[in-house]
Amino acid sequence: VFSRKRLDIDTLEELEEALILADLGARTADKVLQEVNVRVKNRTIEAGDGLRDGVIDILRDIMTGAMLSAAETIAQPRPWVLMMVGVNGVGKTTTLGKLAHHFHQQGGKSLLVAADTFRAAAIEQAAIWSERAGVDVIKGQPGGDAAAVAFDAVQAACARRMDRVLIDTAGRLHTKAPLMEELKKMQRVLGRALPDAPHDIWLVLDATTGQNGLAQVRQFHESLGLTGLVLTKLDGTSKGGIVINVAQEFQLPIRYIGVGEGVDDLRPFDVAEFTAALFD
Amino acid sequence: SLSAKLDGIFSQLRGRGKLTEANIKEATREIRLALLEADVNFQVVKGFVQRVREQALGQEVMRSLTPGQQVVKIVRDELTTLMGSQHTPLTMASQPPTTFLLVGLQGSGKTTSAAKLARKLQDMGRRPLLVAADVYRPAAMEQLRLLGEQIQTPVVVRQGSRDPVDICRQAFEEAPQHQADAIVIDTAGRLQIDETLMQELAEIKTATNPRYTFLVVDAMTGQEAVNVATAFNQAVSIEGVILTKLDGDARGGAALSIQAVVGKPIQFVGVGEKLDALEAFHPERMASRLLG
Ligand SMILES: Nc1nc2c(ncn2[C@@H]2O[C@H](COP(=O)(O)OP(=O)(O)OP(=O)(O)O)[C@@H](O)[C@H]2O)c(=O)[nH]1
Ligand SMILES: Nc1nc2c(ncn2[C@@H]2O[C@H](COP(=O)(O)OP(=O)(O)OP(=O)(O)O)[C@@H](O)[C@H]2O)c(=O)[nH]1
Ligand SMILES: [Mg+2]
Ligand SMILES: [Mg+2]
Repeated sequence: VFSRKRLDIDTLEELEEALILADLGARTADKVLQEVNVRVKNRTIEAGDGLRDGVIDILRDIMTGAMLSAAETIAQPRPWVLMMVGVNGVGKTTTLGKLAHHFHQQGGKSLLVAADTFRAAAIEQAAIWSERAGVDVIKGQPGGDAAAVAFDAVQAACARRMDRVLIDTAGRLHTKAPLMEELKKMQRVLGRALPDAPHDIWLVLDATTGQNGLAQVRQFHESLGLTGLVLTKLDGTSKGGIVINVAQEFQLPIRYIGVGEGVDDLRPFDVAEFTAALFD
Repeated sequence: SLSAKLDGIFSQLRGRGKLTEANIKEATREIRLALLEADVNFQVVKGFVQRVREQALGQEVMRSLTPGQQVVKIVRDELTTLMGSQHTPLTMASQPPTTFLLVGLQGSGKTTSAAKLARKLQDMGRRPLLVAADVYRPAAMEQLRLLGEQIQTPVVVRQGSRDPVDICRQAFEEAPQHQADAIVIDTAGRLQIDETLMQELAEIKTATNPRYTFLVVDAMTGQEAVNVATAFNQAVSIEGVILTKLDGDARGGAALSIQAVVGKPIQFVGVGEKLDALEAFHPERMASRLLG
């Protein structure tokens, strides 16, 4: 589409298709096309190579709110408490393992909290990741109270003067009110263990997710107040364009991206790389 | 909802009249938006809207329905036909065991669905044996082992093994001890573009000769559903799809896309995390869900 010399209706239709195929959704794609028309009129976009750069500029402008992902400048209260949340199977546990490894390499003592007391072998899975990451782990009991596990872990981290507490939570669909209440309870309980905890709550989004991703962000944000997003499985063929749709409505920084199943497959979010990759 | 929008579009059309190009145009625009919002594949939507347009044009306005209801009926019927026409219940192999192979992307719900399928087979009077053939994911074998325990189904677990084909072979050797007449194999999640792992899957298929290979797909999957399903189908020829996490509000357009492009039916839907949450697929319910 970007090799076209003229901005005709065919070119715009092809551009719309590319945006929808990247999971931006029809409405966001439409907004982008409208902006393309505006910028073509005022000559800030030209056909040919100019179109590609022009569209990438538009996308980057939309993503400005998601770019506060100077992930390394996260405020550092001690211990810093992070809750990882999201729907089932998106990559929370794996991402937390990668993050623990990343922080371990940076120095300081991290504590991984296996607080998914619901799903079969979730605690074992998190424990294996703590070994890979080289960090300590606190394991809940299957069937136990997840909020209590998180509370105890933060108290232990304070006593042991640790730097970071990384809490894994069970996957849950955002439409299930009782399960969302459970997370709110964990959030309240953490505040009692340490004022201002949890300092961060990040929602993990799977890059293969379509338009439902917006509903996920909306509901989790409304319930908890998210402070960031992580976009996983970008090593697959899905472009993760749903985050552009999300960025239209929420100013949530994308902290990291997941690009594989290994302990090192974590990268800080780079908006230039991300928007350019949409058209690969 | 789409029905309400379509009613609004045709509210000017009263009494006797035809559905015309002009009023169809606005309707098809709304239908297109609704289906794209539901994650139906771009090309599939294009073809679908075209067919609806052809059916709607020139139709006499029925006396029993408003024009909006009439168009909704055309859309609903077309959706149900697309999704329902190939549904068949499970049948067992003439010679036991009947083997089921579950494949798909990471996190789609394979392990959980394998246990759910085993439980369903038990309800059907069968004796399933679960096989933990995911050698990569931390605690994957333990996960299936625990699920098998929950439904009192034996599970073949080889913790030290790095060879899924060999695990499956051992499972077939072990099956008679359990008097198993069905074997349900859980495999590791993998990307359809991972050549090594797709080759491994083809080897597992060759070694196990499953009667049913099910692609497990998350209902919230977006536009790539078609490419994923096409690639898995080319690598291991799937019989059908298990669409998971339909207990949420994901519309599940991937179901329509896969059926339209790959031509394989949705065999089951996952509607929860518990092991009894696997249901037969109902095309009319899916049609309503897609219409929002
Ligand atoms: N290819 C790829 N796979 C990933 C990535 N992140 C996670 N996964 C895989 O996705 C699957 C699910 O990951 P989990 O960490 O168990 O996901 P979860 O959100 O904790 O799942 P629940 O706790 O069951 O809700 C695993 O097979 C992971 O290896 C990624 O960035 N790329
Ligand atoms: N709500 C809901 N959750 C489901 C359903 N099916 C599976 N899950 C959950 O989705 C998550 C992932 O399920 P798994 O069975 O581990 O997925 P998988 O495909 O085996 O994952 P990998 O082996 O890592 O590729 C778990 O939290 C499951 O409990 C479903 O139908 N509804
Ligand atoms: Mg987890
Ligand atoms: Mg699994």
